[in-house]
Amino acid sequence: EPSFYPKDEL
Amino acid sequence: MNIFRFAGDMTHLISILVLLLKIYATKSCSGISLKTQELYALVFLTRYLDLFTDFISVYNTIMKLVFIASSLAIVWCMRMHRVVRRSYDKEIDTFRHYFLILASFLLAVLVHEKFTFQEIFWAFSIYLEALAILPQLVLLQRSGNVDNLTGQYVFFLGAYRAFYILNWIYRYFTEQHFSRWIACLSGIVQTALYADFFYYYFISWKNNAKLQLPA
Repeated sequence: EPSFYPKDEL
Repeated sequence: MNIFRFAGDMTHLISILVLLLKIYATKSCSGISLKTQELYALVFLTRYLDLFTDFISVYNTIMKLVFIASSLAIVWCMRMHRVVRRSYDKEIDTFRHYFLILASFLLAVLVHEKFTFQEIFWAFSIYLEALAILPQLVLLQRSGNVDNLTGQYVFFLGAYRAFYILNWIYRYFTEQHFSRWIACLSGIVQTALYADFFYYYFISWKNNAKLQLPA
């Protein structure tokens, strides 16, 4: 599963 | 959030505080690369576009605002502050950082997770952050002597990257789906750039001597 927005890291 | 991620965020925060302390206490920015600081400001401004669209947590929002504000404040101090700007090592801070911006942008247009405005700028900020330390490392190498606070600033920045890699390893094993390969690969490149600096930092620490980088 790709990590599109939202990103949870800074 | 795991302990590695938190430790990474905290060392990142400490590095910024150390830099602000150095500038505030000594009224000097000698040994600090304005190019690197400008790149970081650009990194945060382009990565945190999601402040307007997505909410993750109060923690994330506050940290994002702190990173944007502190990076802009540092750039402002080095360019505009009457006293601080005089100590800027302009003659040796000559790294052509525009090329890093251009290369990161081209790479982001070519390699991204999704062809959207936010995703391309997110990828751009990740690539640019990986390279942003280069002008700083080149400046330290050229000046040879590294004062205590500058050395600690770069050390904490490197520690932040190292903790983030541990965080990804942890997440890889604890989360079902983890595919943040753009961030991971760039993060590994970024951390590798610090290897040389870390080597000399630990030698000076072990010998209890002043940090010196070979020319």
